[in-house]
Amino acid sequence: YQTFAGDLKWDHHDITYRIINYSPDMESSLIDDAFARAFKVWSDVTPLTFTRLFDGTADIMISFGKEDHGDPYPFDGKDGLLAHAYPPGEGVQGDAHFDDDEFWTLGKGAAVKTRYGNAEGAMCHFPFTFQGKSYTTCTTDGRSDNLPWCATTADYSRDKKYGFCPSELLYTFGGNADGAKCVFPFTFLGEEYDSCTTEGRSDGYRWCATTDNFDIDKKYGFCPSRDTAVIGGNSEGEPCHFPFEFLGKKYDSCTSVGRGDGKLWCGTTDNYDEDRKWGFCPDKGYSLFLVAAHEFGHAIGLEHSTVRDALMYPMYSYVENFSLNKDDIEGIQYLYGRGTGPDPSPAPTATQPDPTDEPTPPPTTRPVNPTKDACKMINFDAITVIAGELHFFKDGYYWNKPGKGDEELRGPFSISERWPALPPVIDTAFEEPLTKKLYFFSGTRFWVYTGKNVLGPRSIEKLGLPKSIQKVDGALQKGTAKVLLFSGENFWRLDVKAQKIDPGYPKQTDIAFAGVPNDSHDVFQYNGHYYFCRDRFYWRMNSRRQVDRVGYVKYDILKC
Amino acid sequence: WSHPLKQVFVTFPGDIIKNMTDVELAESYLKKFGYLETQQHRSGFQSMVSTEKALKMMQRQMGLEETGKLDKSTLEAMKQPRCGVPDVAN
Repeated sequence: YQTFAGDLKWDHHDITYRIINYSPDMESSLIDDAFARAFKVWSDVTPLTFTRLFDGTADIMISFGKEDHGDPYPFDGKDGLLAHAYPPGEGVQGDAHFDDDEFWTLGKGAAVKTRYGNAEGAMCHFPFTFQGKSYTTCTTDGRSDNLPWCATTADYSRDKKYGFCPSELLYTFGGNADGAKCVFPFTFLGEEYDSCTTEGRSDGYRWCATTDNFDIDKKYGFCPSRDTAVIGGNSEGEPCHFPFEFLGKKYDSCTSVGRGDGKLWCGTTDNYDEDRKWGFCPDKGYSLFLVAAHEFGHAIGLEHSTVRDALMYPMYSYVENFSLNKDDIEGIQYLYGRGTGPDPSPAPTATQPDPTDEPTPPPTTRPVNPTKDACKMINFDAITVIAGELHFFKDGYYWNKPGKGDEELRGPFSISERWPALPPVIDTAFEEPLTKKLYFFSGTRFWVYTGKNVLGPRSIEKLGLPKSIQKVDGALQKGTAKVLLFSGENFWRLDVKAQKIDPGYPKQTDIAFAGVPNDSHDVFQYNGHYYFCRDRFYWRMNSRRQVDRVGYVKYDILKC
Repeated sequence: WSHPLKQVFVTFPGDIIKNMTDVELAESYLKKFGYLETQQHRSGFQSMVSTEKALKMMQRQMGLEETGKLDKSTLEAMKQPRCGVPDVAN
């Protein structure tokens, strides 16, 4: 491994990041998730924490751009350079830029997350069959409104699970129209447009007006790329037109004829020779997660490695089950030291709880690393009440606070000492009121502790949660046998006894819990109130589901 | 035997032209990722830049055989998708 000259590094461990804009290639939630996972690669092995900011200046400002994108190092169109990042420091230092002439995916072709339909936002399943025909892309077949859709299981006829694919007819992103769909035709500088356009912009991004007249209303958004859209060329966003004619010959599929670099391309009208409209055909694309993890390595102080299997090796290669190479870990720990959390280690073999077991009191816990101050945390991985005490989880540690009074916060304690099977990052936890079983969720897995006995990890899919869910953000107990599990903008009701999600779910959080952020990262119940946390703030809701207070977690709950 | 197909290359509108000779590509790559610059910096004379040394450095970085020549595997490596941060600090 190599570090930058002078061992450039951050002088603080609570690093902030901000996503300035999005690529049209993937749904913003997938991009958010890819970046969050990429940061976690590094926070898992160092004492660094990464917190997302939604405005202002963050240590690491993340953006997508094409060619000349505002710094002295232009990108070079599709392939070649994928991204770059600057070493730690002020200003542009620490920032990461991604070339939006690339096709950003999760590494295995278009990553298409659906909206609406009946699949709760699941990813498209390619190929899928519909009326006996196999589809490898979204299709408008079977619809009269021209909206592209896909099945989210292999067989639509059998499962009837579907959702709509990204399309400007459904929504836009960025801009100033709150994601409204395009309105066609629209007027811009006196001209009428029937499709998304790059006119009027120098950055090559396709946009549309979301009313019929941009000149009057000035409302616009950027067009999401359809999975069938070509990349680059001069028809970005258009689908291939098959057959198309090129040098007098008809082509029914993408071809590399005419190019010296072997890349597949297609015409986007029926005749390339006349119209000269073309683009590259969608391929597997580049994994945004892997490239981001590499770039964030630069942003926290690592230069390129000479170890071919290291993440910091300069060339891109796709790996399915990624883990950091020893070289990467040694490099970053040379700069920041080891994580103060537990080493990643396999969870102990699950043991069946003995029903005759008495609930065991929590083991004696002793504070570790007093420098870890809960009051300095911007937010927590999870907050919940266990044995009547409020518990705050963050990066391998937890603190607790008695339920009543202003008694001081205790901790930090090591999660691995008290619950050895758990990973350092806990997304959600709750205590089942009757049996006092503790449920812990991390990513797509969960564990159940009964005293010292643990069951798990098990996949959250076993509970009936959809595959598309990356993590459970929060939980609210409903009586003694039901728990609401929150993820993204939805929530599900878990029947704890049956260990199954009840029918009729998910439901939308913003409908059932109006007035709280629908992207809360912690949801918990405390002293008869529901709490929804975003960033450093909480929204408190009473039993009539009215928001009766908004405040700071740090001051109002932690009493810092 | 059929006649070999005559390969026709077209200049596509809007394409970022990358029609460079292998030597041009190598020179641009070595400069962009810091190999040539380092050589310049150390020697102090631009005319003293040794492409062979720069190539060897690049081959070492990439785990290739250090021939100092623009061989096929080196050229292939230069065409691979990669990060834009220079390999050699500047």
